[in-house]
Amino acid sequence: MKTYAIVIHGGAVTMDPSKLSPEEEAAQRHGLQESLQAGWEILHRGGSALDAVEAAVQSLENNEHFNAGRGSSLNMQGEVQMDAAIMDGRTLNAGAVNSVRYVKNPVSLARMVMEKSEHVYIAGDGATEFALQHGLTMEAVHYFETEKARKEWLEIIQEEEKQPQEHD
Amino acid sequence: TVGAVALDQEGNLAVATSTGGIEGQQKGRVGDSPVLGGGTYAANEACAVSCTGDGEVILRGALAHEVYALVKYKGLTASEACREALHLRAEDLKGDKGFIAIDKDGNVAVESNTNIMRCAYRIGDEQPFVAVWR
Repeated sequence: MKTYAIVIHGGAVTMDPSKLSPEEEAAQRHGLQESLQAGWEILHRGGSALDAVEAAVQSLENNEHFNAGRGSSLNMQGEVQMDAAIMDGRTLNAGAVNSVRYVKNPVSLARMVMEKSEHVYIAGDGATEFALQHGLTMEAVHYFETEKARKEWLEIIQEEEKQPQEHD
Repeated sequence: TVGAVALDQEGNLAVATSTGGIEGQQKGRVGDSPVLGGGTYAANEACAVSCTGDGEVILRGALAHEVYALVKYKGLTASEACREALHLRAEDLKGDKGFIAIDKDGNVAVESNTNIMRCAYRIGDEQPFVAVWR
């Protein structure tokens, strides 16, 4: 049997190690294991690397403990805004999306752009409309927002409000 | 930001990266993750790479493509290439950078200077490795 392998990374909103509780760390470890397993099973059965990376990233997007899909950070206006990309090393085909909302799995939308459009990169409303046209699963705003992300966003906004205003 | 790179039994490489951006970011801001060559790149003859960290720094360094180029043209392993890319023009490209990569020979790499790097990998039938590095 030929070599096969998968590597994943799972960023979360918390970047200060001292703020990472043991419970949160355990949940993140579990999420990493689930994602790894999702991708590895595909490779183990002889599936493609492309399917494996999509499955692994979907798993992380569906897990609120990671900063992608459900559990995403919030922008200045307190909105979820997601980006994703996928690339096939065999053909150099690629697909990417940015500033999408409502799409449950942006990585699958990126793959859809790669496989079902003439383009490489679609942004914003165009990407959302493309997702609707191709029947991707959509979710309401509250699905993506977590208490943790909202709390960290509030801290940032409150900190900014403390800064002296230097303009009218 | 989350991401995955893989090598399948046919010898094909692939990468996917997805992100919810950074907390309180400017509306419409694009980080490295969806930019091909910036935070995401794969080519069978060399490697697949996914990045995390300060998106603007990774974009300016085209760091995913840098790792690819180091593997392809300098003959480095994935791990060596990620280490070299991590220190590329360190004065001009200051910031958090994290890489996962896999080369065409199945060598895996995880390199980072971030506060926390959550990662995992599994090679063939070997036991899975899962870590939250500080």
